Amino acid sequence: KNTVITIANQKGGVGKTTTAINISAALAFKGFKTLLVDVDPQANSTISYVLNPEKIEKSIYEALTDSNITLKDIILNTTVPGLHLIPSKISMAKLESTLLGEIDSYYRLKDKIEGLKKEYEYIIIDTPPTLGLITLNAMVAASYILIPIQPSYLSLEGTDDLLETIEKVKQRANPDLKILGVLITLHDKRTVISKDVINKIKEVFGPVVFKTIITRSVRLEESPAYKESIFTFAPNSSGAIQYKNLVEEIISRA
Amino acid sequence: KNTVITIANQKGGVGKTTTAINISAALAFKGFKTLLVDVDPQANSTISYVLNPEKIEKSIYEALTDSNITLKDIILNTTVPGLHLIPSKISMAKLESTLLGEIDSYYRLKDKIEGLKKEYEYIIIDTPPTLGLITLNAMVAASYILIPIQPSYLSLEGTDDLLETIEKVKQRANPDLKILGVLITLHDKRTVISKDVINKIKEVFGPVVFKTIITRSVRLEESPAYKESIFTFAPNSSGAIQYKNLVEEIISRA
Ligand SMILES: Nc1ncnc2c1ncn2[C@@H]1O[C@H](COP(=O)(O)OP(=O)(O)OP(=O)(O)O)[C@@H](O)[C@H]1O
Ligand SMILES: Nc1ncnc2c1ncn2[C@@H]1O[C@H](COP(=O)(O)OP(=O)(O)OP(=O)(O)O)[C@@H](O)[C@H]1O
Ligand SMILES: [Mg+2]
Ligand SMILES: [Mg+2]
Repeated sequence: KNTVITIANQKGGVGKTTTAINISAALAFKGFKTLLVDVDPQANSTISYVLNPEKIEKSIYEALTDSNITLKDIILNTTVPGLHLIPSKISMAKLESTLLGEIDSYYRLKDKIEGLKKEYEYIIIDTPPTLGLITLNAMVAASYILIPIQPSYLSLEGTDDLLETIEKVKQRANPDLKILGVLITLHDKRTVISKDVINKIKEVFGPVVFKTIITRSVRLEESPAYKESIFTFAPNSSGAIQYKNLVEEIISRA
Repeated sequence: KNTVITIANQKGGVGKTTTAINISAALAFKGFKTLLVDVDPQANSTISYVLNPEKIEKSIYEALTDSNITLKDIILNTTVPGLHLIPSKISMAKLESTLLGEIDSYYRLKDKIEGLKKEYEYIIIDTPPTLGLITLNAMVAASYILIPIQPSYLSLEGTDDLLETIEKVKQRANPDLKILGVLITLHDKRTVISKDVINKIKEVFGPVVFKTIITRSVRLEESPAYKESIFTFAPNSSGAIQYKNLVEEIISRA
């Protein structure tokens, strides 16, 4: 059984990468063979696990634009047993202009992933803060969308556009696409605005909101600098406990 | 004398919008006639000042793609005396595909702004978290780039790409472009990583780094929900004092 989860939100800095790198590690540590796919030109998921990313020759960009290259050609191991990575590079910034006008431009990632589905129980896709061709590829390839939302005014305002885009993808290209859940991230327990916006998010989304909330924690911010997930970097921290709990919810929903 | 300052950093959520909305207000309150230009499809600067943004008919998208529309046709007042706004809308997401292949696609904003330069002492441009056509237009149109950087590992890693892009714009389209300064934002005084990364930023950039640091403050996160700048919302808060001090540095450098 294979589940493809795309982490998406066009608002910047809401914890997409932090969520992608930690839920993929948690799934792998639980024994699920997991693939983390980085499609962001900024390659933050890639640099969070790879020691010398500048040495990577072929990335997801080559795989999506060269029919001779399969994802297997570019897969990398990580220090997490059972977790593999498809790396990204800045060349992904050219994807939209390279594929403009191609009839299958929205299906490239889905087509390439098809061949890997029998090898991985979970495929997690980290996306850039845009709703362009890259993110659309990730939505077309997905079984589920996980939406991290930071409880702040500017973060909440983009939610309509995101939901509209998901709806369009369902109608045009991926009718089975579902929202796995909305994840409240970067929650600052001390602030009133956080609580107000959380209530608003729960009003709008109802049971779609995960019970687990990821609170602001320095350890989560530090761990990518050491190329580790939170589970080896700070296994008893709130970040580790929360992402572990989140993965339990994910497994029960997916 | 007219100064165009583009706020840019392709990393998401580093305080580009928070900086744009507050330095433009500070300049206006100091008596400088100021124009805030929103070119981000997410229109966060727009929604931070405009009560009913959905009622805006023509935005920067129409001005950049229709030769009959001037920026004057779409300028809006704000509640800040002396501060005007050029609004954005989600339609800006189509700019790249609309202008693809046009020889002047990188110069559209510069050409449109030319006519307004004698009317405003400062023009502040808020950009999306990408290094695509929109941000390049904002860099080609600018006298200066102001770079907000959040002191965290993932935020620091994208700096090379940003500097490379600025260099390319200088060589190909805007030889007078300068970096006004690097602004450390979202500084969390309690964390060690913040201090480490700040030292690294100062090592790399030297005196380019502004003396003023913007620390994390709930009031800065709340004020856009009330469509106010920090200066009326919480005039005695650290956010107000820091952005006021930053504007003194900007005026002395620009
Ligand atoms: N719960 C948390 N506690 C503390 N810091 C966090 C937390 N989640 C994320 N961060 C930090 O906040 C910043 C933004 O997070 P992250 O890069 O994961 O967001 P993103 O949505 O992937 O951003 P982008 O839109 O640029 O891709 C990073 O520096 C990250 O380390
Ligand atoms: N100094 C600060 N203290 C507290 N919150 C802040 C501060 N600066 C920004 N924020 C909040 O952090 C979030 C990200 O800031 P902001 O939207 O200004 O960044 P951005 O770089 O414009 O993001 P994007 O890349 O999505 O355009 C927002 O919710 C904002 O209100
Ligand atoms: Mg990211
Ligand atoms: Mg912004």
